[in-house]
Amino acid sequence: AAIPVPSPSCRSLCHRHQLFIHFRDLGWHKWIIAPKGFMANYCHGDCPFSLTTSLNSSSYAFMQALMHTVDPQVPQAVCIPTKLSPISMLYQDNDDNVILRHYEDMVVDECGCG
Amino acid sequence: FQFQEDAFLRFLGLDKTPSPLKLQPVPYILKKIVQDREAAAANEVTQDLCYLKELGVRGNLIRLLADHGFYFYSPKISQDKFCLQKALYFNLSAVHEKEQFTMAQLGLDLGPSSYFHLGPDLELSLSVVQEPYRWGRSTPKPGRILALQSVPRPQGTLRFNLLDVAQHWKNNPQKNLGLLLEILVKDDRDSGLHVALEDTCAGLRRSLHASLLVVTLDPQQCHLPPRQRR
Repeated sequence: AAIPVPSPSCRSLCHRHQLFIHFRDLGWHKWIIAPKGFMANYCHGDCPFSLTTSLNSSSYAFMQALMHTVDPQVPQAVCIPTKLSPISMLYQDNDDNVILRHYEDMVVDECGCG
Repeated sequence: FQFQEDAFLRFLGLDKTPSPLKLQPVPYILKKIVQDREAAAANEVTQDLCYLKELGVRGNLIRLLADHGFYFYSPKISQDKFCLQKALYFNLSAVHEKEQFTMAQLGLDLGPSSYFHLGPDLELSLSVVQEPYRWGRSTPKPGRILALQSVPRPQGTLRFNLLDVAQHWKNNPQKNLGLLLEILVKDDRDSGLHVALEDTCAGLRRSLHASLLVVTLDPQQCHLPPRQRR
């Protein structure tokens, strides 16, 4: 899927970044039959108070960002996944069984401040 | 990294990193399910991952269990009715207690070319082994017969519903003594058929491949549909 590229001034703001996990890199290609890997993605970026409302934030994140401006000891709201989706994996175990199971919340679809 | 890998594998429900020596053939249906799910995910289509439309059952975990049984060899094939006798054994210990079976289907692939055009008529008998026997020493006494049918030609894969049997084995693991598969000769044999019979039976022994397709549902991840009122 196409990923919106923030303008240069917004690059540091919270958004989704592409991260493809190759099972070969982990040595897992020896037992995972499909897929070869998956686009896991990750969230990274700032959640400044001034933009909290436009960064897919929870009400709590807005409040936390507000508190941070008042008291810097309160941590800033952080960039976290707000929508996740599952993947299905087909693999073989040590007993020669072929297994297909799905795992929830493996792919970051959307990010926001929380 | 080893520690983190182990932790992640446990999170995925695996005890340790699998290291299969040889990858098993994957049935078309499993490949199709994976491909369909990948395509749906790429198109951001919402999926019900607790329903397997390709198999028509609910479930969120599919296992194709390998057969760990063995052949009983009859040195005098001409003196008995058996073309082949084989114990079939499927280890269900990996199925967690909380998982509920929604499908258990035995697949018997007899191979594409093992049955000659002019070969003898064969009959297949599948029964539950109900009494313990000494593995490799004697032929088990057949218990309840699950199937008794002619072997069609061309054979393809024969499929048998073993849902009740698998459920019973899961609830009573000590009762899982496997199945007895017998392929018997239906023909009255004459000398001409005898050669074809031995070739056919040898071919069947070489090509026979058994597996148990098991679908389970984890109630913590998926809900069973409510029972319909009468």
